[in-house]
Amino acid sequence: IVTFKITISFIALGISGKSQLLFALVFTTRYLDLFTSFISLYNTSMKLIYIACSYATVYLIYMKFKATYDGNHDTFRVEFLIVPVGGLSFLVNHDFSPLEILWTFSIYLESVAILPQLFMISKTGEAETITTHYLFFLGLYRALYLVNWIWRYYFEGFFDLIAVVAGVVQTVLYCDFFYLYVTKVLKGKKLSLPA
Amino acid sequence: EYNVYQHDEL
Repeated sequence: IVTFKITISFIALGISGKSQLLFALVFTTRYLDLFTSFISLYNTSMKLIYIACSYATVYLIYMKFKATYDGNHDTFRVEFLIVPVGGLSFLVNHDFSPLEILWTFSIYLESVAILPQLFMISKTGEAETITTHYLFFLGLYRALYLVNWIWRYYFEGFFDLIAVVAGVVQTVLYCDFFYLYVTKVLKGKKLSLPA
Repeated sequence: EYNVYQHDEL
């Protein structure tokens, strides 16, 4: 959605380049298993699509439509996310191996990667409607996993504590936004916050 | 038993 939004509007205004950089890093470090294991054609295709879209978005923001990127409001300090997340992925993981640590890093990083975007909206006090749709579906995507994990726990005995805890954190971070989306955007209003 | 090192989720 976000790649599409920038492509058709020719502007990167209101989109956090930092969040998009973090997502590119998330998908790169998580999908290194493209080289080591094959799950399904769907799985492989989606991984490639996510990686391609995240890099395309970063390219659009920082290269093609750089002049329209609102860097002055994109001031979240990403090192405050990357450093603790990097440390935690070394300490709490399933297996102390390079691929597994990078996978863990991507899971932890994804859970907080939206913070620069939410921070940006809180600074500017508003967001375009298509941006809010993007954020809603990005949040919904992980929230639906919570339901899926309960299902898989009961019917497949599957339980991945790292993914579940990070998924819960990620969903909680979106809750405030979900509230604004339902109470404002779905009622036809633009998302704008009181000053 | 699920092999947790083969991550099948996106």
